[in-house]
Amino acid sequence: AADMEPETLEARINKATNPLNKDLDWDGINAFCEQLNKELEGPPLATRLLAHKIQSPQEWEAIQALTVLESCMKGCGKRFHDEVGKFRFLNELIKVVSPKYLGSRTSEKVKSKILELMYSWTLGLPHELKISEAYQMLKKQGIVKC
Amino acid sequence: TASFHDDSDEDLLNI
Repeated sequence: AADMEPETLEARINKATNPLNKDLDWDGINAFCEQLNKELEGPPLATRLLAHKIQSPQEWEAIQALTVLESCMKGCGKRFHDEVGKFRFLNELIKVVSPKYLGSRTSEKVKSKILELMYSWTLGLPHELKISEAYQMLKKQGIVKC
Repeated sequence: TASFHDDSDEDLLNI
């Protein structure tokens, strides 16, 4: 299955988040995570690609992208964690949940998943201080309700 | 484009 996967991160994220996928493409998701570790610029490129897909108006595309993000956070190491833990990426998640930006046209399903992921990272990656800072800000602004 | 040891970042978005 690994040999059938496209090469580039761009091609892999397109496959793993294709709105026409009937179910989650776990081979594709794992292939993206593997590839981002192999490339020098893999982590910053991966977070840019993920941010764009997570901001998709197509719910299924966004949900798949959040699943890729979740899976990569579990499977990848410090280089990827550090990129996700920058405001450069976190701001893109904040835009999706904030009514001042994309929040009013985003489904509750997508917004909830983003907040759940961020909360889980505040517990699992307490040294990633910017994640905790961003999450506390969302709580203060009333975006996190429970 | 980011260099290999790029530690630069933006500010937290103010919502």
